[in-house]
Amino acid sequence: MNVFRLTGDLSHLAAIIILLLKIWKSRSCAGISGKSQILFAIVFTTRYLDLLTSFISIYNTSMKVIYIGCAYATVYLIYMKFRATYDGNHDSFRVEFLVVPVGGLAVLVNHDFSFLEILWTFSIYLESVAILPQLFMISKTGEAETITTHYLFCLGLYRALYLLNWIWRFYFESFFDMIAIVAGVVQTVLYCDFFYLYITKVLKGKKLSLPA
Amino acid sequence: WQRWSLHDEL
Repeated sequence: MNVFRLTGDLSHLAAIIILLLKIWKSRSCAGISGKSQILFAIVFTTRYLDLLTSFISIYNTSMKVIYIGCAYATVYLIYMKFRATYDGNHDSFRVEFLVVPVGGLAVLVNHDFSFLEILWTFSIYLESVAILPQLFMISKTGEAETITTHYLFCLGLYRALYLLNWIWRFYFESFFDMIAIVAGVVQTVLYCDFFYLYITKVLKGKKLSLPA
Repeated sequence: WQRWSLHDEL
């Protein structure tokens, strides 16, 4: 464990909690892409099946349980409890265009052609593009609630911090995982224009609105 | 370098 990975995990946890509280407190999931949240639930489910097979640490296990629990709770709030506030018209990204190629790539490019490893690889690839429906929805509505931008900032920051973690581990532990790194770079790059808008607008107290 | 055998990251 190193400081980049720990702050990365805490940033990820913060994002998940911010979103859950936003929906729960405002009793509304306006502006939130339910499709992205379903993809994240799939990402955690396929990645954390090793909860059943291997124990790494209390921290590792508890964080995985929290991530999975919050992901499904968020999906439940969006599609069941507050489904009247779900903006399905703007959440129109075709996720099959993500899941099918990612599934094919996971079968072709992986470290080990075993069930759990292919699922892990699928989860890594899927996570790198899972935010696209949410970013697409914001581009369609042309704006995002400030709390939603904080959620996205923490979510984008987490994998950027993981990139620093991988540099650290390469340098100090001479280990690195090309699949996780390449997917992590893609994932972080997808947030770049959002990061620019967040830093130039939201941090200056303005609302995030895109030139529609 | 080597690859992680066990995925110890979240």
